[in-house]
Amino acid sequence: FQFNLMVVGQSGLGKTTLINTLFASQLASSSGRTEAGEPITKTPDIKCVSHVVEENGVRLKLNIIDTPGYGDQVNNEKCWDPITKYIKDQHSQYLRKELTAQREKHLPDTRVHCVLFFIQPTGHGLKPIDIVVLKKLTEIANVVPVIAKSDSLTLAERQAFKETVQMEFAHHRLKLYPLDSADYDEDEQYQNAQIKQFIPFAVVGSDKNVVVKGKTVRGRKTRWGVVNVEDETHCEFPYLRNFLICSHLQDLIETTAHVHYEAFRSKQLLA
Amino acid sequence: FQFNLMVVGQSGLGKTTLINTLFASQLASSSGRTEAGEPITKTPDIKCVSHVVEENGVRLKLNIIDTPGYGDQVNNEKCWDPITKYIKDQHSQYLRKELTAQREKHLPDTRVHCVLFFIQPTGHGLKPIDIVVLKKLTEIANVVPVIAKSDSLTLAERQAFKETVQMEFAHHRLKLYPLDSADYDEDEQYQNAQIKQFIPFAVVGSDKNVVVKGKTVRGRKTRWGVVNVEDETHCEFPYLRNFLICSHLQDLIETTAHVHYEAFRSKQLLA
Ligand SMILES: Nc1nc2c(ncn2[C@@H]2O[C@H](COP(=O)(O)OP(=O)(O)O)[C@@H](O)[C@H]2O)c(=O)[nH]1
Ligand SMILES: Nc1nc2c(ncn2[C@@H]2O[C@H](COP(=O)(O)OP(=O)(O)O)[C@@H](O)[C@H]2O)c(=O)[nH]1
Repeated sequence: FQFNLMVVGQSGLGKTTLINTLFASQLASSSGRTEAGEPITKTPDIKCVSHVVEENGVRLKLNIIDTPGYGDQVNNEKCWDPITKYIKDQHSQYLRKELTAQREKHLPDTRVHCVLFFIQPTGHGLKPIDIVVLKKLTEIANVVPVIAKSDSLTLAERQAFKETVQMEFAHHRLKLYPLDSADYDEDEQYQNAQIKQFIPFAVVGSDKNVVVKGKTVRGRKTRWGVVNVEDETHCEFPYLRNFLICSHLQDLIETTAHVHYEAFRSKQLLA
Repeated sequence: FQFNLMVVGQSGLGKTTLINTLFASQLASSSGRTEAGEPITKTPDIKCVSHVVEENGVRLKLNIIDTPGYGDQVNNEKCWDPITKYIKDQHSQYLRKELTAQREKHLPDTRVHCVLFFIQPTGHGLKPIDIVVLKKLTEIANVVPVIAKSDSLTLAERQAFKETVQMEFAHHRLKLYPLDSADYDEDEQYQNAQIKQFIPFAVVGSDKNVVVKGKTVRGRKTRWGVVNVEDETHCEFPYLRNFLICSHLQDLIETTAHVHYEAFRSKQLLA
């Protein structure tokens, strides 16, 4: 199994921490940090880091693709170009191998199976840059948006914010994952409809342990309480993890091949 | 007493809420909200809203100057121009009245006495746009930076973030308020040195009441605890309020006249 997961979002939204929380280990040290006096003047390159993790007894080769510097400049025009280019390049490389490879050979798959898109929990709605980038990314890959650092929202604010953002998704007709598709059977369609109510998942990440009721869990300890990322009444991290690593892992990989790659391939072969 | 307070920061950092918390009343409804499908395509105009508040038995005419749209675009080049223009225009208008008014008349003072600059609690450091804008604003007005929504930081993260940001302030030699100045006596210099250790104040704002130990306070109620904005072990809001409204109100008004306006005036009269 090879799963290629790209993370997109402004620096400081907890992307690195969330990846570590998802895969329960120190996979990455935080990129995007600069020394004082070293302003981020150009977008650093896209980085791909490989790991082997074991989830549910299954060994998974995990590639985390980080997109440092996204949205961090004064002028963010075209800051999405390196990102869309990377996604298309993987399709392009796969197509080239497909056209030249022997029939039975298993081709290494570097295509981006899922883009985790981090939304800042402003309490108002999507930012203009989010809308531009989501439009571009949803055309070429499976995009799963999450509300970053959702512990900074009260339950009421979270609900209101999520509804606003869901309305904006609908208004811009963004094709977020999972897509409505006849390829899914009735059970799957029902399950997807249920999941869609949650999206964007309101997540909290932590690479620190806290003790809650005698149990050690990932959490954040503040002066007024302890956020337990494993607690579904605190945040939706458990739903995201189950969605990404259990229930929809296979489908994310398959739809990338059968939907996004196919669309790319047809375009290329017609051109 | 007329106090002109400008707030600068990306939308969604709790500026409106903090103003309401500072002045314990519903002064403003949140600006910067757009309907779904109405992307913020141009920077809305600077808005000035007047209020009369009573603080410590003193009636204060308070002008809150909002700078909607700052830093919210895809391309934020020059998004600070309307802000610096507004500040300079007030100096310019005051100079014009000063040159034409009769000696004894009290001139209405619309000069910006304090700019509250909101820093996003990313956990990393200042954003490139923050550094550019802080450099420009500190040249022409009293700037007091705050760490917005500081309840999204653990105590350890808050301390580390504050130290990073303080180092960046020093590295860029930003002239933040209060300035080191021979005009202050020894007691005031000592007090300022103490205050400077806190800046940027890590604030939390709330326009909702919560009950803590039988007392009604402004706070945020989450599933894992209640943030009490009045509690100095939760955040530094009480220090900011005391600083802005009690201990340094007079000095903010005076230094604007004697330092920033004087600098502006000399430049104009020499030119
Ligand atoms: N409040 C809150 N803080 C978080 C969360 N996840 C990470 N952080 C903190 O936010 C800061 C930046 O996190 P990081 O993972 O480096 O963000 P990145 O720049 O997007 O990769 C660190 O201080 C983290 O401890 C979260 O879910 N909630
Ligand atoms: N976590 C947290 N949320 C806050 C704080 N202050 C305001 N908010 C919430 O953040 C959202 C945006 O606040 P608002 O004052 O409108 O921000 P503005 O756009 O900067 O004026 C609202 O949902 C507020 O309730 C705070 O100190 N901490």
